[in-house]
Amino acid sequence: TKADTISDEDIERQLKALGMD
Amino acid sequence: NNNLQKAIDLASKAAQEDKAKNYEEALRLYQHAVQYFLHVIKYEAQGDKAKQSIRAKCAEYLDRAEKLKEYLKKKETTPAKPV
Repeated sequence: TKADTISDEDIERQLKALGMD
Repeated sequence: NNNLQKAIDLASKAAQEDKAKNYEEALRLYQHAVQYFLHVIKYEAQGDKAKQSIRAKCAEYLDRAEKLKEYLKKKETTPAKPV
């Protein structure tokens, strides 16, 4: 599953995407 | 362990706000929590298992935050129904 294999970069990318409107 | 505790607190608050349907606040808190968790993974020594466990939690929170964001965006663009 995605949650099992997510990496730090993935997390950062998603976080950035959330921050942008 | 300060940052880890802070991250856990934020995630906990986020879940509360989520449950209470305060989606804007929940979104903000989920983001904040993930930021702290990320800091812990990167800069504070944790075992590999602990790190992966934290990453998995972050993935969950990010998923939920994305859904909230979509919902809030839709809410913004949908015109209010006339009374």
